[in-house]
Amino acid sequence: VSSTFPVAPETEDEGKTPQLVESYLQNFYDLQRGSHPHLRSHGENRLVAKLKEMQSFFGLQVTGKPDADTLEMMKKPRCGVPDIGQ
Amino acid sequence: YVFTAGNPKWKRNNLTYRILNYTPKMRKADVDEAIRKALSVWSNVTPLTFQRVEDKEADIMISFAYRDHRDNSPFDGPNGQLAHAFQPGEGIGGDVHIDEEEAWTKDGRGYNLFIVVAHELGHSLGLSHSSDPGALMYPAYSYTDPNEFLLPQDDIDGIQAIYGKSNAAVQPTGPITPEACDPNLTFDSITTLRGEIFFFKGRYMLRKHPARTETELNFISLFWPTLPSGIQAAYENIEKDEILLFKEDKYWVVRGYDIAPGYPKPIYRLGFPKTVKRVNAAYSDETTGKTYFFVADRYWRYDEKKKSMDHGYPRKIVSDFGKIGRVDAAFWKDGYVYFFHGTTQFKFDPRAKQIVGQMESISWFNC
Repeated sequence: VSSTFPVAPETEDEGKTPQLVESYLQNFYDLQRGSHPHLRSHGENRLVAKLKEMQSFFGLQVTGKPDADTLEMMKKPRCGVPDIGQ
Repeated sequence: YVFTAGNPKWKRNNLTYRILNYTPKMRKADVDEAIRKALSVWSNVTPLTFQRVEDKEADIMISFAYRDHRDNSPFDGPNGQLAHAFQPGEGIGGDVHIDEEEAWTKDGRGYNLFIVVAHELGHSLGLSHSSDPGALMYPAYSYTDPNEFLLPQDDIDGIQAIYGKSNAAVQPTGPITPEACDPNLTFDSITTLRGEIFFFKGRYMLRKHPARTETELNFISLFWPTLPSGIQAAYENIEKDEILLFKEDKYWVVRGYDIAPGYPKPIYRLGFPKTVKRVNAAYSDETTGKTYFFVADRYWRYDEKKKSMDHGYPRKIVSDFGKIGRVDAAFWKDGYVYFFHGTTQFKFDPRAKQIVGQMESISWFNC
């Protein structure tokens, strides 16, 4: 059973996921642009830390991974003001 | 609710606003009305007042903008970011920018301008995003019928923490977002639908899929924008793969996942007498093809094959179902009927004609 109806989501375009995740976290969760988010600092890479922050804010399961529920939330139309920071 | 970092606020309660331009997608009068109504959402619960000005600088300048509009926050075309606003302050402070490329409307199509501007004005007044999914200041868009809109309690608490309470004699209150594991949670109605269970509460529905441990909370309007909030009764006709939803003297049919055309219809089409003004609860027994409607302390029985009420009804609930009191909500699953009265749930065996269990109302949510 599709957990999101009435229209089943379009087929996932795997190629776009990383770009979607990174730009969402840059726009709304203060992920520094161009700061090599995948490099480790303080034991966890910044992108995973920011992703967890976003999942926690939206009450999603905090996995640190761009799972289906997280991507669904990122695709929702929304306000342009960041959720954290200025 | 969350304050914007640094707790910015306006030093005055009498603020001004100005509409700098309009979208061709809506009549000017409808844009004016949407913005006026959005401002009243906040002035109704605080001492704030908003006066419209023309041809001069206002505290809150409202405009439709396109892509890069020289504020370091370019819009991104249709969908995605719908609008943004700036925290209280001079110059651009308090201003609201609306993405011109969105499908702005005054109803449930596209994006409702009133809802989006009301949200942005929360930023203009010093609020940040709330993590309460029912709050107006929640970052993701969700449609609510403007005629039914009530500012949620989370937003009232936030804005009053900044500007104080309203001057009204009676303080306004707002809806609270239901939480699945709240022991005081009661339900307006409940139905099964293709193996899932839907619990209706106000403008929300809590959705429980048998294969998922967590419960999903959604607005009813997310799936069925034309349905009202406060569904009072609901049941599934498994044979016909449809659910019927009742409010006051009307009912809707959802066939599959879509609302069937030609609804709502009067409940009297089902055979209720005109003295019945609303239905409290309903369930349908898949094994007998009989549907039971509960109204106050009585119930009717409907034959789904004959499409008519059975003779000899209404009967007293207590005489056939025992001491379950008034029924708020009910549903049939795997041969048992589950009756909900306040925070109490009764498990009833229709074959043995007796109550075989009593649980909390939230027992289905793995709390």
